[in-house]
Amino acid sequence: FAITEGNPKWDKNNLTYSIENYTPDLAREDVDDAFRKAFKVWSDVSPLTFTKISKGEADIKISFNYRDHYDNSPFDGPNGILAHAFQPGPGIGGDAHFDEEERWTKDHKNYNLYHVAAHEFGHSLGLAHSSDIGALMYPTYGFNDLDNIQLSQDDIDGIQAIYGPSNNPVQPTGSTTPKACDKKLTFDAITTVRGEKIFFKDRFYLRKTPYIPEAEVNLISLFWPNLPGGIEAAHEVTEKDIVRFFKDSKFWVALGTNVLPGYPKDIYTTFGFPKTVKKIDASVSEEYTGKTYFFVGNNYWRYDERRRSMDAGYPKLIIDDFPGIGSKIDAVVNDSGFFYFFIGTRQYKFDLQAKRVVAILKSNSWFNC
Amino acid sequence: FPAGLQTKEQDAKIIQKYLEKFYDLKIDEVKNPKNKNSNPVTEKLKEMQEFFGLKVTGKPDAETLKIMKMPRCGVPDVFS
Repeated sequence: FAITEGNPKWDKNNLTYSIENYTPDLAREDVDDAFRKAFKVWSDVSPLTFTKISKGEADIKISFNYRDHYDNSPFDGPNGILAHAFQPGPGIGGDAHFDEEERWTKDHKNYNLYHVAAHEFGHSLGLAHSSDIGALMYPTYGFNDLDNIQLSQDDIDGIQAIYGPSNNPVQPTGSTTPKACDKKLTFDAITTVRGEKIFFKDRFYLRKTPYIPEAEVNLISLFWPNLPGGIEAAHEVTEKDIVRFFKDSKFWVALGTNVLPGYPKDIYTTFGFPKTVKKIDASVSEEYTGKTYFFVGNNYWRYDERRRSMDAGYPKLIIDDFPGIGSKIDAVVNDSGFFYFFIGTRQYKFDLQAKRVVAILKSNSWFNC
Repeated sequence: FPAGLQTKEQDAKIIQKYLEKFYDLKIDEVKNPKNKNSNPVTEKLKEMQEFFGLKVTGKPDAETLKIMKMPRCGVPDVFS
């Protein structure tokens, strides 16, 4: 995290805010709600409180503005710069300005007002931009979650460095951004996507590209804005050029970066899972046979992509057909005739022909650490 | 190839404006660098690439331009 140069801060914990004008993009109550929730993001993790006032001068004045709005930082029309805010202080200090030429939304479409406001209020409180891609204070827009912004530990450390810990007896904690070369790195899910492997962890994906020496770490929402974080299983069906993502008993289908309309759907109707299956641990699809494998606890199911039905005789025990692979698989991906099973920090390379594990690797072996 | 040239000119403008706005690039220093051996644009590009975890080349490669074109907050990443 970074604190604004000179360490400017409010000398009181009970701050006021006012909404000077409203965007026509949203109903007034939605704007009010977005700002209230955005302040709550910070009050939940610090001793600060925020009260909306409509009379008198508030500490933080919020407004929507066009182009040059006489603060020496003109807006640039649609996209580009979305908003800015001033460091704590009197007058314009703490104020947050939003570019009225953006389309402000309350959903995943660009640009979610609650999300941008929470970032700007970080500046209003004295935080500068963080270089942590998972931090709310990262300077570029990346949509995370419709209902709740999950602050990273980096954001919490930043605000608490300025104002001290929360008054809550249970101190809040935030998420941490995965590091490709972390020896303790585990994955939630892995899939191929049009020839490359994408690894999922919490709100993030990791991938190795030829452009940068280290693995790229970014938010899942950058590729698939309407997918939730914490994907539990994923696989590509190359024949159909689709990727399926699973979380709890729901799944989504994406064609490239577009999540198809009508999703999420439940896994019971489409695949025929019994209701006892609450979530999929891992999944992988085999191009040549057209079979998709679903791993749940110590069992697995096999789905026929061509017949669009589950094969008879399943579930079977994983250990019976994949000797050497224990139960509870985190993720699985196929590559050149091998299945790579990920369990904790280990990875088991499984030969489908020989039906045995041929190598045990570290989970992050794909990142040239 | 005029289209390519135009794109390059546009990109150059984007890079200059971006570095001025968010990395405190002083256009006077570009025209009259204090140190003849270092280019202020290259130095600022390196700073920006390091901040965003990109490969630090000091050159405006595709990944760097991609980040520069992303929607973002108007507050600078660095301070004068």
